[in-house]
Amino acid sequence: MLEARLEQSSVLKKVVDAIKDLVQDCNFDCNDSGIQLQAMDNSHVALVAMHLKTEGFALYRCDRNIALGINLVSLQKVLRAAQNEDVMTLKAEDSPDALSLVFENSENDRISEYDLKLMDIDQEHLGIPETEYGATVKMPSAEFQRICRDLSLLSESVAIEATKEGIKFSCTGDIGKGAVTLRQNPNVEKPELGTTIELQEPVALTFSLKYLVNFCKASGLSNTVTISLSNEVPLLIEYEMEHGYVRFYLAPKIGD
Amino acid sequence: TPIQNDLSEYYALL
Repeated sequence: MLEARLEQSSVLKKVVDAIKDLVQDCNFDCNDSGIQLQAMDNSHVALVAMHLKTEGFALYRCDRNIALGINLVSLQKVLRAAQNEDVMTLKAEDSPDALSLVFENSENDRISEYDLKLMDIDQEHLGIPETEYGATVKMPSAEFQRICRDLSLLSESVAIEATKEGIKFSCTGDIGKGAVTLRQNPNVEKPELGTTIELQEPVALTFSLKYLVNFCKASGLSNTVTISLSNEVPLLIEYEMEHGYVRFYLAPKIGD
Repeated sequence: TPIQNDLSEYYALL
């Protein structure tokens, strides 16, 4: 059986908020390394991979591998009943029909108990090889979100170019064009506010802004985001948490 | 107009 306790409900609430507009139904795979998820969007253009590691739980017990087939919209309805600071306990049997969720406030005088019906989901998994990326950019997640939102008002696509000059996001649309260039600018005192660029080779790729804006809903998970790029392969965007991560992969647009 | 590629062009189904 599974028994997993999070000190703060906000962790799972933020993860679900981050991915629910990309995927609807997905398996939460529970095993002795924690709770993992890999799911593609309906169009098979983007993929989300999530891992909440056992170290992030105040209590974690999972005797066998259990797949929890969850509709994320339904899960979000239940999670709305949890306050951010509540302790959350997830429980499921070995072949569960339902996931039990218990929310307890810090004063220990309120216990909320919910059951979420589970579904059988036959999920496709992709094998993602370890990749040496040509360019890796670490920057404040809020800044990346702002750039994606601003450019998405002008165009459907963004060209991302990483060179030794910096990383440039540019787009062209009906009303005009726009570009933002970030130069390497490490912040010694507050590393989460700096921008670092590791460049093995120049990279130039084009991506759909609709998806990038969607990924930025994970900005609440981390102050920083890591963007990894190589020519002719999908982009990797990672939001690292204290004990886990949410990663998004996005196939490029080609033939500009 | 650039064409949106599929993830299956890059990664194999397990």
